[in-house]
Amino acid sequence: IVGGHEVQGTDGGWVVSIQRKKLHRCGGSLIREDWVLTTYEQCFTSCVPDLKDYSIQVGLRHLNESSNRPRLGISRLICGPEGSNLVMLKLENPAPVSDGASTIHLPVKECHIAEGTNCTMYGWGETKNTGLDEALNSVTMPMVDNEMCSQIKGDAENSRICAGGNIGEGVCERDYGGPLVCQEHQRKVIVGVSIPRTKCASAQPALFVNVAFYSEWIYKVFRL
Amino acid sequence: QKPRRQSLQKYEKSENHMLICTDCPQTPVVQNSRSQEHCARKCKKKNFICRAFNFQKANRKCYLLPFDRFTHGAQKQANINFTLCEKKEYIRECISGTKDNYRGRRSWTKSNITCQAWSDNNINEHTFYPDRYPMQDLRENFCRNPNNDPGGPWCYTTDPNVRAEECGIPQCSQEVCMRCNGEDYRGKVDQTESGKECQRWDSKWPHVHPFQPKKYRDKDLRDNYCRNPNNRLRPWCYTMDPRTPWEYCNITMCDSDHSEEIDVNTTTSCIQQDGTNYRGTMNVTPEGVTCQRWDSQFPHNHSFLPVNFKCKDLRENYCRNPDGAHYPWCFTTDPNQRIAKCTHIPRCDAEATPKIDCYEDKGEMYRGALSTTRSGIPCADWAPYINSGDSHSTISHVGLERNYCRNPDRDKHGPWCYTSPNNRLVWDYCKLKQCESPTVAPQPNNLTRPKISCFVHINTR
Repeated sequence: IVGGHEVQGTDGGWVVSIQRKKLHRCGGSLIREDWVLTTYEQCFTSCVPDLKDYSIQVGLRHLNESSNRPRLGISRLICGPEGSNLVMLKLENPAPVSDGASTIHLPVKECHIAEGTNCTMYGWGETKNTGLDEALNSVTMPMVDNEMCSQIKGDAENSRICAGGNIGEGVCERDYGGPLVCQEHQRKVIVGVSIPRTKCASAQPALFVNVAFYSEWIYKVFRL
Repeated sequence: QKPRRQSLQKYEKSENHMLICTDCPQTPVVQNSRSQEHCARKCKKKNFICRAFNFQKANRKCYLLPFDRFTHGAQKQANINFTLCEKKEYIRECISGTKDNYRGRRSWTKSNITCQAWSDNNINEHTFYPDRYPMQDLRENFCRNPNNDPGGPWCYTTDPNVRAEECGIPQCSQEVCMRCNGEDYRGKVDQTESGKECQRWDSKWPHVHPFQPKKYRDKDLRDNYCRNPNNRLRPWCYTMDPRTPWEYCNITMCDSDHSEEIDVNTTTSCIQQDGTNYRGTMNVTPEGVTCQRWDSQFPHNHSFLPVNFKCKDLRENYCRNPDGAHYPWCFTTDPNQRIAKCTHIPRCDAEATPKIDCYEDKGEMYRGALSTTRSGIPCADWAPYINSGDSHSTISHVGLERNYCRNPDRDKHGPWCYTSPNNRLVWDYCKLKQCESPTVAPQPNNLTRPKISCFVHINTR
């Protein structure tokens, strides 16, 4: 996260670190005690990777405490519908949703977040010297209206949403796969999963997978 | 069984060619001959200098040639009536085996001093006159070994301070090195590692075999040179010993493995030809059984150890084709199933020229016969799911035939299917596309669609 600040308290307990050979590779979100939602790109080498190379850590605040925290194995990786860039990971054992870890709510299917709504992105990725590297950082960014976003989305249309656009603030390397979370009253909902763009923290808004567009698929994976 | 005398393996054969030399003082000796083998034996006789022969196929005549392709004025010509057979020793620049029979044309020593002609005595005086040793082929100033020196071919030099020196002619096993498992080795080793003479690939004696050169043109099964047409550990050949069908050849490995060159044509998501260059990470069988690691001997013992097949990328438990099979495969972790072909990896040409079926709208009405998932895993029959009353997945049972891709729950991402029960994926989408039809009514855009709040409190737990 570039231009953000270190997460305090219990905030961001749903953000997980996806690691390959014990090295943080990208972010993800705990959407059920035994399910993680993330992105394919930059996280995995294929839809059938060698899962024993990968592990998940929940409730982390800082990557330097990684060796002292339990690791969760992945039993299944399920690639999302064509073009979604989403991946669901089934954990070998449910994550302990205490000790700083929690789940995040999924949005209502086909829902919409109003332009200008401030939402928050979390991650342990690149800070470009704007914050504490390897700490879980967050940055608040406004949702961008569809018209401006459509130039970035290309053909992706409703499957993508955009947020941010303030120079020097945004998501960056190793944050990808992590959640964009919006809040209304006390309810926090994961509305986006960050995906790589050519530049980070630029004037161009950041691109996210629209979770609401794929919520039917997510529930179907839970069921079946 | 006493080995039958054979001579043709000492020759390099060129079908539909002949060698002529209009300027040569000695003319060919013409003899009737019942076969090329017979002709080869005549050429071998010691009372006649014979370096090659043209075999005239129609009238079975043998033209024994006292010259070779390097003789001044000699010319190799295409002629469908002839087969040219050249004695290897006159056309190679390396030493084969232990017997020193080098007859090449190198004329400088290993410290780069020009050799003195054998007929000369001007600079370094000697007694190895060509006339005195007619069988030693002391021609011009070429390196030879008339005294069987253990250092190999040598010559008197044109330097008065260096009387004679070895020429440093390489062994054929070192002249051309091999990479990987020597599948591309095209050198001239024609003996096995135990010193047995190799059988010609185009001969069925003493061993009948399937590797006929005309059937395996890309394998360069020329004469009796060691080759690796079937992905063994190293180049090999059938031997002239009737008791030993085949043996490996001893060929020097190249210093660098040039793996970057080898990887140029690899694919990771699809299969080209037989998939020898597939380097993807598919590690389950089409039925969903996990592949066995290549470096493991459990549950199946095997000889495909990664260390022995360094260029085959036998990493982890990924599907590979290290043995020239028709498709990448793997040993399976099921003790009852040794090997499985990874036929669910798609073919690249299928991707390049897609004939992907399409569906209208969400595909509820798709009634095509596709029955594999997008990754090529076979679909399972719908029947058990209909009978089990799985209301989550099947809103409508209409059209749920056999194991065809269907969309009974109006999944907006298109038709899908269940897979076999032991598969790592319970269900998946099929490789189908939405049809591009101009008659399809446009979707209501975001402006007209009512906007739903993301925070409606539905407890999904």
